[in-house]
Amino acid sequence: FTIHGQRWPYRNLTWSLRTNQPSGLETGGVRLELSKALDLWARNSKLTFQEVNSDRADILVYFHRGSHGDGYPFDGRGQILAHAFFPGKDRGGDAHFDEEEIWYLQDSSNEEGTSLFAVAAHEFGHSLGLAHSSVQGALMYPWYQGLSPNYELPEDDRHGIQQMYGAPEEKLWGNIPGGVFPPERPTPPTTTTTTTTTLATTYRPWRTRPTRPNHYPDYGRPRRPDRYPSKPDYRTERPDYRPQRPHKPHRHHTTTLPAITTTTVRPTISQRPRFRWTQSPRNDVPDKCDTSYDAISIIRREVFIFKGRYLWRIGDKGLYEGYPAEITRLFNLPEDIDHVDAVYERPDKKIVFFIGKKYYVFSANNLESGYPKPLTNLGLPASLEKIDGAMVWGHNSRTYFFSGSMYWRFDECVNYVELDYPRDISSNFGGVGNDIDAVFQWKDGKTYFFKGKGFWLFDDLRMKVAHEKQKLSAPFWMGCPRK
Amino acid sequence: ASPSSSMIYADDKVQSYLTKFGYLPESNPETGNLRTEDQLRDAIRNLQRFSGIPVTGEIDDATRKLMKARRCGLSDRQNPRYSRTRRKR
Repeated sequence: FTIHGQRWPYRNLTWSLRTNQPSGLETGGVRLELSKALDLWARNSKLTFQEVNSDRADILVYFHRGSHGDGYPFDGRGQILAHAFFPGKDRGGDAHFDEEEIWYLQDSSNEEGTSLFAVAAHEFGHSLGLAHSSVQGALMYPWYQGLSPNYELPEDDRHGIQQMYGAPEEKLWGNIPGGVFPPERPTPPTTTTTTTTTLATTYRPWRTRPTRPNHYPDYGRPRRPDRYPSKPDYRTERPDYRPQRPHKPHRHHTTTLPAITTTTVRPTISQRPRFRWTQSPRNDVPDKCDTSYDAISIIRREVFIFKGRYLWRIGDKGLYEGYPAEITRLFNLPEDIDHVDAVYERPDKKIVFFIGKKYYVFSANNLESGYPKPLTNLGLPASLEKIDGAMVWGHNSRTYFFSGSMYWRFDECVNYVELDYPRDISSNFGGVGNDIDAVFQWKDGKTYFFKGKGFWLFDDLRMKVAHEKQKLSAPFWMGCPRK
Repeated sequence: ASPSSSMIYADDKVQSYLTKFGYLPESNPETGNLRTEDQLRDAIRNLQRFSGIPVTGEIDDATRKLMKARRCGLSDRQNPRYSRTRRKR
């Protein structure tokens, strides 16, 4: 067995299924399988697991298909079944299952497909801190083996989990090296909560969920100071519990991320006339079929294309009507900005705008306090006049900034460019050239570079453009005629 | 590779698999597609060793079959991409 190196700082962990009817399966059955998979680990260690209905649980379980925002897209039926994150902050502990697999529950008669119990048991091993084992037959062996209904944890995995969290009191298996095992998380003190209807703008760590009917036990457990830092703000509630207020920002609790919609524009501009996207006091509206782009990025699963003071949005059904719109109608940027240089959505779903020597960080439509900040805060040189492009590269989920002939890799964990950078664009991103206009990773996980009125698809494996000759942007991205 | 050894051909899918699961270094794509024959052969050997199939250093039938088998999406080698832990440079 191999221990990844991180373990939970306490033994009583919480988990929560965050997808309704995954793969068309009955939710109760799925929860039962997940529960049994966790129990396998609980029976062989000091760990306990409590199911809760909260996106603040230690282990969040999702069923996703294709690209799902963590940079590790699923591949449809077959091969990659699931993945999970080792203990830690942010996504730490979370388990993601490929919704497109044919999952079967243990009690079902149809056993063609993949056993959810078997895969969940394996993935939860990662959630607890175990890496892959080369021992065939071990649960943490990376290739799917299937499990019998009365499966018992193999010795290899048992040693692994007990080294991290100790053996259960009543069962001591073999000679596990002694150690200091994580303590029980203390029971939260009794707290009187006051129900209020006042709109609060701050996070409520002690909130309870008194009104939502659900099949889960009550969850009043706050996030403890002795645990990993809070899950990031972008996590959303179960869709079936979301109040039906689709056109208003979720203002009483900022941990829910509002979609970028025209009606969630910051309240401070509510005094403006209603939006009339196509009418502008200035005659500088770009022609979508005959223009270059300043910046392009996927934000909340939509493509945002920026040019001058304007932006277009492209959703699943194509280009939105009524655009281009002024950028400042959606994002609380200074009124006098006449362009943005680069935009990207951070892994924590915050949106970063680069304008000249400064950058702005938005949580949904709202500018975070303290911004703009100088590029030098990110470790970029003071001599840098602007960023040409920013992207999270699908190939390795790292963030890259481009400017002139150079690029930097950016460490999101420490909010600073990495050592050894900048590097020369031409030497590593073949065929792209200098002074790009924009770059982004599209929904297909591939990278696209833009310059002038054209673009290149980039071959991430060969590290060069997939086609030396540029393709015209307007027909491809804006649906314009080819001529 | 020694002159006597036969060249190994690993297409994009194989290279992608080896990289994805930690047998080829992730930093390679960024420094160009200049993987050496030895690097590829070592990666294949390591994959074969880890999975418990015969270690030939070749992309043989058993290896091809293994690469098509259902599996977990995490890397087989210690790989920081699924961890938020900083590592000493």
